[in-house]
Amino acid sequence: PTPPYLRWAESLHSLLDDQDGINLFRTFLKQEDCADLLDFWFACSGFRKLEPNNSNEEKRLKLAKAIYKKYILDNNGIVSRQIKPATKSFIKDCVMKQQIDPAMFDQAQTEIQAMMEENTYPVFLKSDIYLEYT
Amino acid sequence: IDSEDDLLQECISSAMPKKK
Repeated sequence: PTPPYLRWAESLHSLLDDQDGINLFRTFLKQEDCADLLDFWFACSGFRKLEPNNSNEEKRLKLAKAIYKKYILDNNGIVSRQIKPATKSFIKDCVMKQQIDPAMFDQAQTEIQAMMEENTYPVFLKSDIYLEYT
Repeated sequence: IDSEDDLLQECISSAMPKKK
């Protein structure tokens, strides 16, 4: 069978589908001061998994606000800088009008994912941290 | 009451793959 660290080089998704891969990628991103990219990506996935129902309305609103505040509101933040202005205002509108939809962070997540696929992921595969691990 | 950070952490962890 293919060792996990070789599968990590196949695609970003195969890396993010493995706990050890995520940990190593996160250590690398932390060195580069951009671990927020990964945390945001997972926060978006986690948010989407919360099914809307009467018992978690408050939690979903609180969480949407927390994600917005931590990653998007500060225009100098690493995540915020990679998200298109139109996407940011869409999310801001959803939060302000309390229109909390499971898919409200999907576009932002796609933009961050594209950035990781083009930039941080290929750099990670050439990094000392990955090569030493293999 | 959950703090915002706890809520975020819980959300991030919920999306991570389980250890195989």
